[in-house]
Amino acid sequence: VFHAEGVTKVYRMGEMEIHALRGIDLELYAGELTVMLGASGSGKSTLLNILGGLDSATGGSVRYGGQDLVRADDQTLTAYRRDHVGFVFQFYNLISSLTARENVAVVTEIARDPMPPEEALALVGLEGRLDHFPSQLSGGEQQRVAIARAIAKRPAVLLCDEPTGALDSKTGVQVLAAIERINRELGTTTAVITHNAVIGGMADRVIHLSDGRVAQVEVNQRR
Amino acid sequence: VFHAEGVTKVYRMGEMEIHALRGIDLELYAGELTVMLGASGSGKSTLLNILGGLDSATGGSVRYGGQDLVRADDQTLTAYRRDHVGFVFQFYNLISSLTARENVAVVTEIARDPMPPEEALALVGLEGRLDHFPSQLSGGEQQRVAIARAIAKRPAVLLCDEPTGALDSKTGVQVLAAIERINRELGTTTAVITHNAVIGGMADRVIHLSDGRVAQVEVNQRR
Ligand SMILES: Nc1ncnc2c1ncn2[C@@H]1O[C@H](COP(=O)(O)OP(=O)(O)OP(=O)(O)O)[C@@H](O)[C@H]1O
Ligand SMILES: Nc1ncnc2c1ncn2[C@@H]1O[C@H](COP(=O)(O)OP(=O)(O)OP(=O)(O)O)[C@@H](O)[C@H]1O
Ligand SMILES: [Mg+2]
Ligand SMILES: [Mg+2]
Repeated sequence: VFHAEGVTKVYRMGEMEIHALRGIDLELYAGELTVMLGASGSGKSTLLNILGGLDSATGGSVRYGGQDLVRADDQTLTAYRRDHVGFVFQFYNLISSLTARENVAVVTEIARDPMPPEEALALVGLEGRLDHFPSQLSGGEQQRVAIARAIAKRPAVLLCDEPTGALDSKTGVQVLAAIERINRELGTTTAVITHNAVIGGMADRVIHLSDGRVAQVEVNQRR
Repeated sequence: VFHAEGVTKVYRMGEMEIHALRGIDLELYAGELTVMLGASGSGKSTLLNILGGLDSATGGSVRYGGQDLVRADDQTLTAYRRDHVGFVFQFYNLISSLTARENVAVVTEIARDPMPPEEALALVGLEGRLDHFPSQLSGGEQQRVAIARAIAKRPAVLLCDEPTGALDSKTGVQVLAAIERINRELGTTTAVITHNAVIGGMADRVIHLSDGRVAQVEVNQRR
């Protein structure tokens, strides 16, 4: 589903260069759940943003469905993100002037076969918070709205950056169950960045990043 | 150091009332490291914000150094926060137009006996990121700047909301070591909200919150 080859990302800051990705070769297979691990600053979010068409690589190629995302224009990338990708951001990115339900609805209204917002929010345990604004929600509740928004559009690809970082283990398990169910029932190709070792148990594949490179790939025989 | 009694916090949303805190009785003792655990939405951040003078309780009392924070005026609270409290927010709250070093310097410039910003940032492993702006930092790097800012002023009280949520275990351990060192070397009264079980091992006291109440207090005989 994804074939990334030699992906580099360089940030230029005045005279300095930060090599966030130093040549990533990566495959994501249809219907699989892949977990991405790595130290703080190792390039995980940068890589996920590129796979999701939110950022562009400096070099290399990322092939999805016959297209190279690295060479795609803005219009193509926008359509790709809208029609194919559900994204959970490390910083949630909720619209502060909209309620939880409205934040999810904004995304489902332009989707082809979405879940009702209430159903997605119930999957993450927020049926009692539908009309709260982000400022009226705890950290973990805001994170769960972001997850509901990503899964409600039933995307072909689900990319999650730290979906359980702000959650206690009980709530985190509930959220992982929702992600794992989307992956299993819809065949959604799923990639999850996490520091939570529990998620590794449900993964088909675990990719370890280190200093902008793939250090190791483990394949689980769980299915 | 802190004596909280019957603390309540009610949020009013139109017709509805959310009872975020339903009568908290709590003691924090000088020089101790207290960990606060509890499910997402159980009231941890709300309680910490009240202890830090960032929010006001609806009822009850919070005594610190002979003052009741619940009845203090804004001027008293501002001086209390500035002179006594170092706060690590769940959402980091960095100033996006300032670099990492400047974000820390803003706080040390008005402190009585601060660390140099560079030293605080080195304690959390960010000596290589001093001139980056928040938008040029990874999630975990932003979180570590927020921690450096809180410890640099060598506060009498250190309140941390999820200081290691976005960090891998190796970086998280480095950050906890910095917090634990401030607590031990300076005698800083420290309260840490976390979902990370590792921190429990270094705590003198563990407080479990559930639905806005204290469910359980464990005392460790570690020192
Ligand atoms: N401004 C507000 N208006 C209405 N309800 C609020 C407001 N702020 C918080 N709440 C509610 O109060 C409850 C407690 O929130 P709090 O942020 O203290 O939880 P928490 O224990 O820190 O959770 P988490 O682990 O998810 O960060 C939550 O159920 C939340 O929905
Ligand atoms: N806009 C930018 N300009 C300069 N450097 C950047 C920029 N964005 C990220 N970086 C740097 O690139 C590196 C990789 O960042 P990235 O956000 O991908 O890390 P991460 O693996 O997601 O870390 P974390 O676990 O802390 O979220 C970091 O060292 C960071 O400082
Ligand atoms: Mg990241
Ligand atoms: Mg919180």
